[in-house]
Amino acid sequence: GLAQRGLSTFFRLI
Amino acid sequence: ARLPRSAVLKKILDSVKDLVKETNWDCNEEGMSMQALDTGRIVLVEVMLREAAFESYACEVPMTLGIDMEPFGKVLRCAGGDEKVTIKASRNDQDHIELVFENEEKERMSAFELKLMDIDGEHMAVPDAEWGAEISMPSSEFKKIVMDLAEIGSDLTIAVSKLGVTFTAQGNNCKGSMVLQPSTAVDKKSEQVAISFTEPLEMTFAAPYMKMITKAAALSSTVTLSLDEACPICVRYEMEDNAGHIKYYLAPKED
Repeated sequence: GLAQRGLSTFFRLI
Repeated sequence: ARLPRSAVLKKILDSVKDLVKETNWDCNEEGMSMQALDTGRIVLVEVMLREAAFESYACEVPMTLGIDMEPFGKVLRCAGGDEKVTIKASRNDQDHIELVFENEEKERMSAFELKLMDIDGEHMAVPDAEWGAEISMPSSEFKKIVMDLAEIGSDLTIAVSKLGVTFTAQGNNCKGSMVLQPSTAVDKKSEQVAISFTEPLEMTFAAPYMKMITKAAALSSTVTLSLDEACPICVRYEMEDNAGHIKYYLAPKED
């Protein structure tokens, strides 16, 4: 199945 | 800050409360805005209420208001949708805000205090993106498609090609897809479907999250979906009269 990715892999936490 | 109708705040709360329990609202001369992540860090929601949204608005010093959504919702339920709302925050006493609801017809006024929280908010830097595809469509139609397909399966695939935009869900026992093509014969802009893309693309998102994102259909008659290969989708609802927007970024599902 497909895995849910997290937003932190795309956007930087500041 | 005085809003002509409390309904706007009620709709904003409805649009974010499934994702976010507490959030900082940043107030400055441009208006009130917030950005928050859900606990799973799958969805980012951004709300902007511009000065234009308000009947009157004054912010002498930038302030951050830490709002707990649950008591905020309880207070807002005491307001009629067409009642005016005035939000007062004092720079001398940043422990709470005051909310005053006014019903002009009935000459009734009610006042509430809401304790503010000290929230250690996480902020995300969202880079400006060159989107591979953009779809604008009636928000009610997007909501119906998502609600219907979420019943079929938990993965919602959005594909953009020359055929149009295809929404597909696959469950254990059934599979369904809906195709929308750009509308040519619709006069009203809010009823139009517009699709632009550079390359065909196909991406999959979690249907339960997408369902939460369609709650904001109450705030705007249209919605814009911005997609790019292997990037979070941006789902944007622009409010009328330049009043502001609500935007969601949802991370994709992948192999």
